[in-house]
Amino acid sequence: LGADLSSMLHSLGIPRDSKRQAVLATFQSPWAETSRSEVEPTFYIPA
Amino acid sequence: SKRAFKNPLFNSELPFWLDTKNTLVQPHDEMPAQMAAQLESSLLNCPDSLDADSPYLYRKQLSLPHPTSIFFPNEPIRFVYTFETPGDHTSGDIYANTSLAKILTKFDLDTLFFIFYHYQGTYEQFLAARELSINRDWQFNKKDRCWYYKEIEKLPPGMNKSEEESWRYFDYKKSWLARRCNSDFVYNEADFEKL
Amino acid sequence: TETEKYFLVFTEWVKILQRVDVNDTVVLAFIQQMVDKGIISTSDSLIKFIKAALELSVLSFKQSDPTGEVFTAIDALGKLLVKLMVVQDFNEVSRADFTNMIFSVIMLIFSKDHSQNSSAFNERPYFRLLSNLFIEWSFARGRNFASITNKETRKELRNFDVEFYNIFASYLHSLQPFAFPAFCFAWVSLISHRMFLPVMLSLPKKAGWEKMLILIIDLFKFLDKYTKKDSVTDAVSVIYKGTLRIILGISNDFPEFLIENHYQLLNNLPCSYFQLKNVVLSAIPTKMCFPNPYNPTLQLSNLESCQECPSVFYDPINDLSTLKKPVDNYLRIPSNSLLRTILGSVFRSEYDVRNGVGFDFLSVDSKVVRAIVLHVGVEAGLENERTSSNAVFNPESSYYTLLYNMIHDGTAELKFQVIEVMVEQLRYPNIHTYWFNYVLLNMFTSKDFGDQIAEVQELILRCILERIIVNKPHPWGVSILTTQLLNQDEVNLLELEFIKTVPEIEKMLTLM
Repeated sequence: LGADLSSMLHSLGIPRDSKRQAVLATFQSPWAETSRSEVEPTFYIPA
Repeated sequence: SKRAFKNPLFNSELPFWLDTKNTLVQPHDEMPAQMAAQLESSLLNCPDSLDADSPYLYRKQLSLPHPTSIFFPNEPIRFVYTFETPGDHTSGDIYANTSLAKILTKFDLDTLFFIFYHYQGTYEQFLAARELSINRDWQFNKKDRCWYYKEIEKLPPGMNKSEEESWRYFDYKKSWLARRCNSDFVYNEADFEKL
Repeated sequence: TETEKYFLVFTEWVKILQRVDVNDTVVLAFIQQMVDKGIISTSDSLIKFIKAALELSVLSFKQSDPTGEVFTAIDALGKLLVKLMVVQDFNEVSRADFTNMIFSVIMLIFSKDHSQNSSAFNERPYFRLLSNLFIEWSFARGRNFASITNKETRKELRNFDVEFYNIFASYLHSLQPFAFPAFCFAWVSLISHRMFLPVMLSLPKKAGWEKMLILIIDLFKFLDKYTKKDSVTDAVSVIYKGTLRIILGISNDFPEFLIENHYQLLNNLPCSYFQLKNVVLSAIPTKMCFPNPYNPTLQLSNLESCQECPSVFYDPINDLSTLKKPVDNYLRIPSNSLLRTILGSVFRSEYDVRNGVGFDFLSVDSKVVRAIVLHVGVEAGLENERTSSNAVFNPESSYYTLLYNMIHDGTAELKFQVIEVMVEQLRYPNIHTYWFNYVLLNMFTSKDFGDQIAEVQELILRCILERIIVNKPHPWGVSILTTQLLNQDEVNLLELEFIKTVPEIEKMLTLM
């Protein structure tokens, strides 16, 4: 029967409301248990 | 018979690599005990977000984490904000939702300028610049490397124009203060960074 | 020995990177010296050096105090490799060959370590190295390689960027769990890496989609092989949870990827993964909003969006090989002989053992059935655009009669498979959802099935219920059809024999 995905969505940072906020660019790890700290996303500093 | 298998550079490792092609072409129907053990050990060694974080071998003097008590975790402080600060989804960029970016929204200008000028080349400098330009409306001048801010002053009714604009810049060289630009300052867009 | 010399040089490299920023000219001077001294000036010496550096890095990881900096050497190696990819002028050897050589050396050292020390093998240093290559490359490519001052090099790198990711993806394909089970969790973390997955899905002209799909299919196939009916090992269920989370992330950021590749994804998804199947099929195009599917008065014919053809990244016709002609000829002019040819070609040469709900193996080739049904839907959608709706929304149309006859003349298994794939097409508002909704509704009450109607109704309800009773998300089109079947008054569901025989289903339908 699968699982209630709301906690998984929350751990992904996918908001309840329909506004999509990109999550893969700050994806810490496939599992919530191994996502214990945020990771540095790609960034660019002009010369 | 392939040449590579005779090449001393590869011939001690190639057989192991070739070996793995068997299970690729013909996977075991039932998982053999050894494979189950390998999966188990992989699960135990599963990399976490710290393993996946960006590597920094060299930290500029100032940006070294200040000596803290040995009881503090020595992992990078990238704790995760739990509460949703409202309106996060407006900027829509990938940083808005990160804890650090949220923390920087609470810093005052002084702190943001300190991070910007003293943590050169770091992610924190990038976020400070992002906070200054996106949320505080400051603009970075590539020529004199100062941050500028356009102030719009509402004039009382009856004057010949409704508002007066004046410019300020942050003087990081001497006074470490935001100062009013002198009257001959002309805003030249090309001098400013498109962040 | 020569190797020890390489150890010394690499140790110097590590020390330098701990003292100056990687973009410091001292670093370039050191690389120049390595070239001048012949350390990395020929491919043979380069290979030996990288092998030595990697072995030393992995060794230093294993010997480091786990609470300290275990990755210093590995991080330095990652920076060196990307530096060499960026700064060298590639005239004899191309950048692609150089990159392939680097990955090949890593693969060889890795394979030996993985095989020799099987249970003592530790995936983390190799994960870290590959993760760092993503990160270092990502820094180099920022703002379209703006940080590369040399114009010529910048242009080359811009042209090489897509190739870099596709070369990397092909090595990840070699590293998949069937080949390297002790690297499985690192591999799942790498294919979903923040500086790989979103990049692959947003490269220009979808240049990364094909290889990314292969990697996700590798993952699905591994799960499919080791998800047994009675038991699933902890490791496999953790891999499943990670997979579900990754697909949810893709559905949120790049729904079009799931929408356009649902055919290939479903071909490889384990049969019993209904919730993951729903996640794939519930993907909605960015910015699309649609009416509440539970509104009984909703008419699909009134929805503008239900006239649009969904785009399909990989045309299923490619999998129809010998069947392409008979199917297309039938759609043009239906004939019994063509139908017999089609019905005769859907069976497999040997049983396909699957962990299905209610079956253990398939004798009908589910990929061929999926290809035929989706191809019919694609053609019906195009016909609807070309001529008019009633050319395809009509039980006399060849699109409808082909599916009808495959069900009518097919074995119970073929009936089930055709109906199951039709229900898979019920997704967000588009012409496929609309047309298959029409076909299924029609078939559910069609007198033409004669005494087969009960079996057809049972199969339709079964294919819907198995998608509806699992936890959300539920595809919009499936919810629509469920609502319509519950509200139509031609057939009282609770009166159906096969419903009465299963009280819990009867109770559930009563509730619904």
